[in-house]
Amino acid sequence: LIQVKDLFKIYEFGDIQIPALNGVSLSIEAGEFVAIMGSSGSGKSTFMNILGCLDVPTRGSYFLSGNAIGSMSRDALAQLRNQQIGFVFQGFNLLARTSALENVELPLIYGPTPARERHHLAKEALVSVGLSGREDHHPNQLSGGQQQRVAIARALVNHPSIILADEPTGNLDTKTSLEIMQLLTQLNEEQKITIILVTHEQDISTFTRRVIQFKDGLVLQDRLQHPK
Amino acid sequence: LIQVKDLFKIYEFGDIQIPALNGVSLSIEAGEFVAIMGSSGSGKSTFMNILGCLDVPTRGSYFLSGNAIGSMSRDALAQLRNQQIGFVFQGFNLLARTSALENVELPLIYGPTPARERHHLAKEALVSVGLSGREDHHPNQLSGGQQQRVAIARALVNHPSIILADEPTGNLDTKTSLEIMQLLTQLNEEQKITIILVTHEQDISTFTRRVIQFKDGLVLQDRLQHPK
Ligand SMILES: Nc1ncnc2c1ncn2[C@@H]1O[C@H](COP(=O)(O)OP(=O)(O)OP(=O)(O)O)[C@@H](O)[C@H]1O
Ligand SMILES: Nc1ncnc2c1ncn2[C@@H]1O[C@H](COP(=O)(O)OP(=O)(O)OP(=O)(O)O)[C@@H](O)[C@H]1O
Ligand SMILES: [Mg+2]
Ligand SMILES: [Mg+2]
Repeated sequence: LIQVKDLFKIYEFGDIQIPALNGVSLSIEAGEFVAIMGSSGSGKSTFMNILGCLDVPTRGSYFLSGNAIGSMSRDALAQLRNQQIGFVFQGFNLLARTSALENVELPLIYGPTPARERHHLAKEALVSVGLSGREDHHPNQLSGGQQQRVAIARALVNHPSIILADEPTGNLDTKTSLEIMQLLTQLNEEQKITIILVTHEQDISTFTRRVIQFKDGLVLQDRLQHPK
Repeated sequence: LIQVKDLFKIYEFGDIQIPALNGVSLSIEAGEFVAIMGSSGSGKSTFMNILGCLDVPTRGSYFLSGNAIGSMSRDALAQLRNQQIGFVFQGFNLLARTSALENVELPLIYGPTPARERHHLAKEALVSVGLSGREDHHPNQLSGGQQQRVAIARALVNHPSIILADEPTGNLDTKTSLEIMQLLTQLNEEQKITIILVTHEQDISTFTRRVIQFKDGLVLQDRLQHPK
């Protein structure tokens, strides 16, 4: 499903170079449940942005569902992304001037879904993350963890085949984190959705079946495990 | 040092009322190291914003260093806040168009510190959170955890007597979180700085000597402990 080869992302900063990704090669099969861990600045979000077709590597190749991402047009890429991928951003990236419900509906706006069905799907997604009753709140009328859950709901509403979640429980208490991980586990086991999540918490990584460890833009370790 | 009595914060939302704080009374002595925990939406950030003189309660009183915060002028409040309090926001609140160094200098801009000394103090603060070499980066050229550490450095640069930190390790890996907690412990033990931090991670709360548990806008539990 996902195949990256010799992936590099090098930022030019004045006259120095910062290798955010320094040669990453790996593949992820459909239906996997993967955790990406590693220290701050080790390249996890950079990697996720490339997987999510939101950024391009400096060098290297990325194949998604057999498509050579590097050679696709912007429109074709936007369509593939919208249809296949749900993204939970590390910084949430919610629209400040629209309600939680409208934020969650956003991925459906460009598709064929009629307005009434969109509202219903968005409402359902908010209920699944424990936010029923908060549909009309704007982001600044929500707590940090509530904003994070709006971002999660938005990633789910389009029923994507791949969920990329960058620190989805970073602002959530233990009990709420558990509910989110149970939701993701259910989506992975029942609907075979491929889930790749970045986390720095050991307790969260135990829900997955594979842990990829990043360090200085490289894969340090890649091991399978039994989820708890 | 800090004394709140019958603190209420009630948001009017259309025709319903949301009690973010529903009657909180507690006091915190100078030099304490306190953790605030509780589920998402339980009122922690609302409480922190009132302590930090960034928000006003609907009802109730707040005394800081003997000052009745509710009856102070805006200018007097801004000065007290600038001199006494360092705040790490849950959402970082960095200025997007300025460098990490300039972001960290911000609390010093309104004071008597000359420019050269400001640069030096800001640089020092960035080194203390492990970000030397990143001074000229803008926030969007930094990883999530690096942005979080810029926010932490900014809260320290003014050598405040109180540090209010809302989820300061939410985006940090275990090793970096440990370094930050060791830094805060050092500031508390050596410089007697009062530290109040919101966290949802048990491992982080063990560094503190008191844990206050919030639930539905109320204090559920308030207990002392030996830090590990
Ligand atoms: N402007 C507002 N209007 C209406 N409700 C609000 C507003 N701001 C906050 N709230 C509500 O107040 C409650 C408490 O919010 P607060 O941010 O203090 O929670 P928190 O404990 O910090 O949560 P988290 O752990 O998710 O950060 C939440 O239910 C939130 O939805
Ligand atoms: N636009 C940019 N210009 C220069 N350097 C950048 C830019 N964007 C990111 N970086 C650097 O690339 C490195 C990797 O960043 P990335 O966001 O992938 O880290 P991360 O593993 O997600 O970290 P965290 O756990 O803190 O979120 C960091 O050292 C960061 O400073
Ligand atoms: Mg990141
Ligand atoms: Mg909060």
